[in-house]
This record gives sequence, structure tokens and C-alpha cells, in this order.
Amino acid sequence: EFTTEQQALMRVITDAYNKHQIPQDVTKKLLQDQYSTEENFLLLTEMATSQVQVLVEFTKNIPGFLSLDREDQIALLKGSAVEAMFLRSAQALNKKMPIGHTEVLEERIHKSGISEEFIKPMFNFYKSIGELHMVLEEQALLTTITILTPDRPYVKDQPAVERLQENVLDLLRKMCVLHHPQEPQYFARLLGRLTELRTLSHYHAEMLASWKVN
Amino acid sequence: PANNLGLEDIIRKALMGNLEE
Repeated sequence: EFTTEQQALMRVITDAYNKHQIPQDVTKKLLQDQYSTEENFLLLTEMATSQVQVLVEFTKNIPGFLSLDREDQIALLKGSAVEAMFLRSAQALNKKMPIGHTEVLEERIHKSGISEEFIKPMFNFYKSIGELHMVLEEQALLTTITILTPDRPYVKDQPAVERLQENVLDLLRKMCVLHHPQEPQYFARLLGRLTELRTLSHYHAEMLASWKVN
Repeated sequence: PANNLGLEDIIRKALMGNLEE
């Protein structure tokens, strides 16, 4: 059973997640004509910038976030931006798209100048997220849990962040029982993806370095 | 945001926008 507070929390987070998406004019560019490697680099950089802006707009709506210390807010966003980006991309790539669009997007990433050794784990992650068949509420809550990770570098008031995260964890756990009654391990599987995300994020700096060199 | 500085700039700017509102 959900408490009234939990119902309200879920509604606010899901609405904000649904509302704050990458603008269509940015995503449309990805499907346009062929680009050179340099143009691909610029385009994917523009996408990344847009993703961060969307992430911040979404995060502002998480109840309690704006009451945290301002520098802690920055530290949380800085520490989670890459992971949130991977999550959002996974969900975007797993959506049903018109025929041919997935291929165009994948080709663009393969031709972006990023080394194949980094692309493979990224697509493996996207696939493993797709296999979970998360509902929108679960996607929104999982992203929120990623953002509210208390042990990010430079976070001062970790207990305050932990309190906010625990509320969302409890809500997600209940959601999993409700939506996946046949899979008692579903909640644990979702949390397992967060560990995978951390590993991906860890290699992100290396990936960027190899990208620049190429 | 190809480096951490760029990333922090974008975050700060997006957060401050909220303050001005």
C-alpha cells in the first residue's frame, strides 16, 4: 500500500520526468543527413549539453532537492550527470522507433570517433535496460535514485541526501512489487543496473579522452 | 560538456536560472 505522501511523491517525480525531455529539434538532427566525424562530435556534444540541462530541470522538481545545500546540489548533479545520461539514452534507444531510425542512430555512434571498446559495453547496458521493460514511473524513480546518491564526491551533508534517497527507494520497491508480482527479484535487478551504471561512468572519462584523440 | 569544468558550468547556469525566476 502507498501512503498519501508516497502517491504525491510518485506523481511529482513522474510528471517532471515526462515533462523534461530533450527538445525534438535537437533529437531530429540525429536522423538527418550524413555528417562527418567532426560534425558528429559537435552534434553529440550538443545532445549531451541538452541532456544535462534537461537533467537539471527535472532534478529541481524532486521534492526536497532545492532545500539541500547549494554546493551539495551541484555535487550531486555533477556526480550523476553521466549516469543519468546513460539511463536516459538507454530508455530512448529502447523505445519503439520508426523502421530504420535505430540503425541510423547506432551508425552515428559507431562513426562518432569513439573507440569500439567503449561502444560495446554501452550497447550491452542499453540492451540490459531494455530487457527490464520498466514502466515510466520506474524509469523516473531509478533516475531519481541515481541523482540522490549520497556518496558522490564533495557532498557535505550525506545524511540529508540519504534521507531523500531512502524515501524514493522505498517507493520504487513498492512499485516493483505492484508491477512485477511474478518477479520477486525485480527490485534487486534494478539496483544491480545502478552498479553497472557506475562502472560505465567510470570508463566515461577514458572514453572521452579516446574520442578527442581520434 | 567534454570536461568537468564545462559540465559544472552548464549545471550552475541551469540551477541559477531557477533562482532568477
